[in-house]
Amino acid sequence: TPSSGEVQLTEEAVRRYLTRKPMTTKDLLKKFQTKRTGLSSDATVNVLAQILKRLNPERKVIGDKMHFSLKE
Amino acid sequence: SSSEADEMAAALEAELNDFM
Repeated sequence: TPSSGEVQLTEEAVRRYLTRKPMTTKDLLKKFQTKRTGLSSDATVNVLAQILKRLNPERKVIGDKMHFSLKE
Repeated sequence: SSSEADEMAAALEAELNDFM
């Protein structure tokens, strides 16, 4: 059985990761894997999209890939 | 071959399209 609730997909958690270092969408999705949050793939994508729109992080291209980044 | 992670990243980027 998946251990849901082990990791929570919240605005605060996303903010903390992006403040620490720039991340791609894939990096973020890796932090909030469905098997760790208990969310469905669709819910993960929707919630993460809403959080990113709200946080409005800086966009940086690093090594050809778009990264999101937040200042403290 | 695209993994589930790739599909989710693509979906997320599509969702953020006008934003990115």
